[in-house]
Amino acid sequence: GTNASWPPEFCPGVPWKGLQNI
Amino acid sequence: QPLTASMLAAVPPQEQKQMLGERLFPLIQDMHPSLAGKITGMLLEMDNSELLHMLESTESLRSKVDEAVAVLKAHQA
Repeated sequence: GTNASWPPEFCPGVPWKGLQNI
Repeated sequence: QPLTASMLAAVPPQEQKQMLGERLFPLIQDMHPSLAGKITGMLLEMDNSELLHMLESTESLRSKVDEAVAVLKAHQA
């Protein structure tokens, strides 16, 4: 998608929430 | 020790992305300190086999990072 929250940000040490549908 | 496909196969999909992200982030941070989180997030949408290849090949990583930065800047414009 092309919404404002894209792309999901990866932070080291924080569980990755970017791909909820895999 | 290097991350391998068999190591990834042993954990759930979400955790696979986490492991890949933890390895990729520091490498990307060296190239683009301010955008590293966003770039890593974009690259994690790719197939794990491609991400593993990027961990082994700086050239491949750099090329994908450049692509991601171009897309990111166009999106933010």
